Amino acid sequence: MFEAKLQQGGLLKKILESVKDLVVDGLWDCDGAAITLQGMDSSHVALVEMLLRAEAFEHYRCDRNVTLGMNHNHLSKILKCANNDDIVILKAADQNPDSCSLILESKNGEKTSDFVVSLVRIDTDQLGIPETEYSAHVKMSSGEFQRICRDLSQFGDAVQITCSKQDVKFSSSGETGKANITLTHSATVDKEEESVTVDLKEPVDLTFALRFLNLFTKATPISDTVTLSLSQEAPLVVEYKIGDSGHIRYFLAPKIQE
Amino acid sequence: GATQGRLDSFFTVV
Repeated sequence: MFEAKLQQGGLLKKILESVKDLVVDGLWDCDGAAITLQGMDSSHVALVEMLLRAEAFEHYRCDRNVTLGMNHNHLSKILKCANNDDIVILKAADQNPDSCSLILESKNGEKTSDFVVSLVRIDTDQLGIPETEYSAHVKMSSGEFQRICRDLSQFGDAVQITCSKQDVKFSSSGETGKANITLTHSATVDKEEESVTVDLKEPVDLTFALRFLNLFTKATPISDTVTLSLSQEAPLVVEYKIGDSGHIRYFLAPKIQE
Repeated sequence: GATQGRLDSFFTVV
């Protein structure tokens, strides 16, 4: 039997909003330690990896490893019935389940809703993501990053990200013209979610499709800050921490200059 | 012009 009880149902709502537009169906691997999800968009340009450790749950029981093939649109419809402060319980048999139950309990305990969602058979490629030493890490406000991606999308469909010791520059150009947004490494880090820290081993200069970045920033409500990790000729990593019990990590292949 | 890379050329399918 797999059973996981989440005190704050709102977190699961946010996680679904973060993944459902990038990956329609996903394999939720549940083992004794965590629930992990890895999925790619159909063109294999972008990938999302979600990890939620057992300690995020008020109650977590996983007798045998089980993989739940979830249709994220169906799951999202159920979670739209949940309030942020509802308790959400996920339940599934651990011998090749063909369905998963979700129980929503209202905070005052007066309302209980239960749903059964059919699981889907998914045969997607799972990618092995090597641990990588990145040339640059940029930690910044997640709201700021979302704003930059949205604003630059008006000027072009790609953003060039260049990191130097002191700052990170986001540029985009198209028939409207050219736009550059430069963030400077914050000298003092008084409020973490408003400061920008650039940790540079060597300069990077890479170009990425804004369409995917604007899908990644749907995870903005999950964390006040976002960390970008970049290396020349390597996929970009955009990471949102889920408190200290997990993360949502997006990977995006760069555009290759001819 | 730039062509869009794919993750398969960076990560291995397991």
